[in-house]
Amino acid sequence: KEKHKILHQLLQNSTSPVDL
Amino acid sequence: PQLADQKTLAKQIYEAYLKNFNMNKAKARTILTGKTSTPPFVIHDMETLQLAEQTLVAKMVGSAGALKDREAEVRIFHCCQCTSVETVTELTEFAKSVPGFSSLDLNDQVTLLKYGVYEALFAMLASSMNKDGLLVAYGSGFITREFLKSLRRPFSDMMEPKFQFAMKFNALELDDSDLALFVAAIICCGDRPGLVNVAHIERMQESIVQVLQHHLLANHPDDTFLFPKLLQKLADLRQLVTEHAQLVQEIKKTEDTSLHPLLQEIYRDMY
Repeated sequence: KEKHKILHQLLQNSTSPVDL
Repeated sequence: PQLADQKTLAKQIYEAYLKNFNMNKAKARTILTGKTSTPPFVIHDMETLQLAEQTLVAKMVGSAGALKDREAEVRIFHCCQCTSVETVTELTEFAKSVPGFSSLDLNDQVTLLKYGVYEALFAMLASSMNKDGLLVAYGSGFITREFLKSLRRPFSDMMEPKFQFAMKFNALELDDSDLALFVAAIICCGDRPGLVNVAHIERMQESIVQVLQHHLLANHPDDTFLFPKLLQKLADLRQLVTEHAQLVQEIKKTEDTSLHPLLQEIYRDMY
């Protein structure tokens, strides 16, 4: 799960800012 | 009743596509065929690139930011990453709107996105391309194929395979309603490595592929082989992504550039 933390976040939140 | 279900599914997927993607083929074609009041700014050399950075993509490049003094290749690579991250975010929202996707095991949802987003991204990128170049910055800019080819290696090898794919793919003349179902079929794919509940995903895939097949027959009555042709494109896209992932790994190894954490997650242990 840790390996795909941001993908998990994107799936669980409606919109999350993904900044560089 | 089965036909009615299929029509509902097709409509839901098409609506999710129109809602979630900032760019679509209809919009892109309007711009590319010169039917807009202001044509896109053409980036064809270092000078026009700099001009575009000051106006169109100032936010992405961060005019006062860390990339200001880096070479053009690195700045363009960074811009490509920003666009990719945005599209992955849009694709995630789109996937969540595909009936059945959100009730899948969360780890399977992650796996489907990990393996599907780049295939979907390159399929959709074709909409913004013609033989001479590619729309950028939400359609406000157009970067020429020749300019991208003229960059130093390995950056010059980045886009040419996508143009070659796009020219053949665009010859199929799909519209956004076809593309919506095609992108859904790319994401809901039962043979991605590491899936847990394969049966569940295969059932979803089967209904989407069936809807796609019927939709193509109705929407393109003159091209009876369009469906098998599109199935072949799925295999071509997989190959395109494999080669792209290898190139990105090479750039990461040999160039002093950073890779966005979301993209790192996707590429890590991919193939």
